[in-house]
Amino acid sequence: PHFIIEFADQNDALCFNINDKPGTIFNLIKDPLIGIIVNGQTIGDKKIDPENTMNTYFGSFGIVHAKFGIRLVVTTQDILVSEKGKQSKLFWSDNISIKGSNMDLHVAKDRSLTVTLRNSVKFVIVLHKVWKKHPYHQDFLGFYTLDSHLFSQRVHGLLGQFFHGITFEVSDMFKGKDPDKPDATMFVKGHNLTVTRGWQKDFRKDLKKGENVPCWFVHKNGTGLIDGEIEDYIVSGLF
Amino acid sequence: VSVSEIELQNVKINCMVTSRFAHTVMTSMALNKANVSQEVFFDVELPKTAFITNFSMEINGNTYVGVVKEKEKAKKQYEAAVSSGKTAGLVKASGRKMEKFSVSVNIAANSNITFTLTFEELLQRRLGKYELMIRVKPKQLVQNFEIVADVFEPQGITFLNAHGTFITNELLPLVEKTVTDKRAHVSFSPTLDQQRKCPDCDGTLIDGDFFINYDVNREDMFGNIQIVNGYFVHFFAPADFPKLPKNVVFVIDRSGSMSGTKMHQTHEGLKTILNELHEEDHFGFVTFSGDVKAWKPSLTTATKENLKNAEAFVETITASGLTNINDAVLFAVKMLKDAMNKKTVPENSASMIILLTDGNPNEGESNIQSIQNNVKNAIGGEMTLFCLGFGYDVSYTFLDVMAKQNNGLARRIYEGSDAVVQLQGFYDEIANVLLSDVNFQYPENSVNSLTGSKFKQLFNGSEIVVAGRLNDNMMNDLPFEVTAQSVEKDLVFVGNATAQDWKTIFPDQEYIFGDFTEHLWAYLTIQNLLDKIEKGSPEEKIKATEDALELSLKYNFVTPLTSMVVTKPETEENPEDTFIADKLTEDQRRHVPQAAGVTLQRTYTSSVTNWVDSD
Repeated sequence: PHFIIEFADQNDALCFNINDKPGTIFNLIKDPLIGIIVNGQTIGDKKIDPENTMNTYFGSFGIVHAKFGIRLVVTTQDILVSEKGKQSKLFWSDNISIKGSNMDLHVAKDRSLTVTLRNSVKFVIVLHKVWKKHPYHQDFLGFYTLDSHLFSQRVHGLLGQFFHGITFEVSDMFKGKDPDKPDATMFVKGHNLTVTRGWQKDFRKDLKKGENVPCWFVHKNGTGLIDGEIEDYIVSGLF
Repeated sequence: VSVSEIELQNVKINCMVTSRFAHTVMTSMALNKANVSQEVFFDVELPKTAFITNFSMEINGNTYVGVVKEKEKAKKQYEAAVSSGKTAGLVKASGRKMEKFSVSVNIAANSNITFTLTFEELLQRRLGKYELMIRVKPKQLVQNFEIVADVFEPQGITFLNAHGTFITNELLPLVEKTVTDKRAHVSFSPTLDQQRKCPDCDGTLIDGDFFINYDVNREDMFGNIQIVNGYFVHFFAPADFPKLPKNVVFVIDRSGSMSGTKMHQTHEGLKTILNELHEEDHFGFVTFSGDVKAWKPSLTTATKENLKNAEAFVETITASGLTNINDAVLFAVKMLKDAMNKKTVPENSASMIILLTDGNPNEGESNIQSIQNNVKNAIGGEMTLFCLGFGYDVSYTFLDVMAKQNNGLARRIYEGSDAVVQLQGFYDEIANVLLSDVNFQYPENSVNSLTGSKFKQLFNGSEIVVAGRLNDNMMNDLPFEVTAQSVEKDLVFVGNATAQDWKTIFPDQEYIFGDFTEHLWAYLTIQNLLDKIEKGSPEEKIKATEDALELSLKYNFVTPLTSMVVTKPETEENPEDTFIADKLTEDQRRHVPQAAGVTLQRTYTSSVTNWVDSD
């Protein structure tokens, strides 16, 4: 999966890829004070396109709000909602809005799920539908945090660690291996990293084409940018 | 590879054709056995109709990949090299059908190199068959030589032939061919000894063209529609329609430059063509130099006697004087219009003008754009104009644009002993019109980005291809309507196409190359847009250029709007070398000497790698 960390106030973004074998579950957000956990499990392609290497995508997300007793399992098939023991199932083919005391859900048919958790967080899960008969690819999901300022200072995870900002400095831009994509040195979290100017896509507005987000690409699974290594974010289950 | 101390270890040509869209990968591996570094050349000839999509060189584990860029951007980047007088380009014109991609690189002692070139093209149906042409000239014996082609046609294959100009009786059994209902596999893999010209010599027999010809079933009158992952392609070539009678005016250049062999060949060509006219056809001759003359003032029925008289007239055409294309074509238009207005020709018939010229207009109206406007306005969509450019002195683009503006096409006739055969071949392609005014319609709310969907005529043995995008990627059904006019009546085909399950059609096939329908759509759209750039209004040209460029970059196609930049590895002698591969236009081909060699460009960039665009 591609990760994009946008800094709207600086009009800039950082990005990195996380590659591991399909089926791996990553912790994206963990806030022990608020009691929120977001984990995502990756899937691969149906079959490896001989002209490409195996790509992984998020195929399901598990979201927990411990204090509200809320659990959500979002897959490419459906959305399972559990609140204080009561369970219900929503389908991507629905066009539906549900307002609850602690959580609002809105499913835009075959496009996105918007989840608003009272006084804590708002996020969108985008469904990327792939042609059913496609020989290689299958449906996958994207996860976008819309409002993260209410998370506590202890929030962590592959995305969570960036919610309260990050200090980085880009300098010494030099010609990279691709003349269109200059390299630079980034000083971040005590490391000097070589980064490359590139772009990733934001699919919230245009689900088919996406919008290019120019960003500084951190190589090698975000090494040096993320705390620790990717193994530190692998968990055993969606909850 | 021309140096004996370089061993050509591997040459593999792998073609994958799926629904007429051919994806060819040419791989060549060489080893420098010498104790010093040597230059290795990779010369490949590919069809002019193909777009290069990839090129890479692998040297000692390092891969150098070509990057497709906007042509102007690439040129600007390397303008220092261009301004130093060195010609840009890896691609050179090469004969009638091919263009040559050449690259050379210095490799260290005892090192090997692998070149890989990939290109794609839509095979066109001509005279009832598709043709895949592979030119092989390894220039020396190859340890492992292999041509492998897999053809996947969901409509089913009616016949498939594989042959080569270099295939001797001894090599013939090595051409292996397996054809099942929807799939064919062709391979040719001679051993080192089988490649030898004689038992004790190093010369190779493998030098020439390898052809695969085939056709598909066409059981459905409305054609075949394939829906794949949000894209569709409609192949339309119904069989068993009677030919429309035709009304044809031959407009023949008799200017001074046509004298000698060209005029003799024109006589021969026209006499052959006259023999193929049918009694229900009408025809006329307009000849021109500085002035315009008609054989007869109106169209003539193609009776035996009239044809005999026409043959005698053809013999009398002699060459001298200037070139007045404008008045000659307008005269022909008037002849056809008069015949249509007076109803001396059948109502359901195909009217066409065939212009043969070898030079540029220099008498009467000589402004090319004015001539194009005059002709377009005069024709008004009521007939088709075909242009034959004889030799290299003609402005082919002028003829090409004028033909396309009037629903026709142009062809260059190469000066040579077979010019008569070329003339006749072109005539055979266009002479037999089965349907006219063929229009394809799909629900507006279901499709977008449709390629050309209105065609003045369908020729016998050809095929119309329309492709488009579906508004909903998930769509597996597409209603359609095709209207056309045949000799007897107006035709309407209405139907509903359904996506096929490729796993069911080709169950044993692990891999049919990925998004071929999307690539086919992109290829066809770019071709349409390139035509529009030539013949459209100024506003249309700007939009078409932008769109074609965007698609060329997206699909990594080397088209006339893009260039592929190839960076060579650094050596002590050459700190850094960069090449640019372009797609030549027909006019550029005209100016490039046939035997042009490779010229290097030197700039100061390092090797190229792509790594961020994982989407």
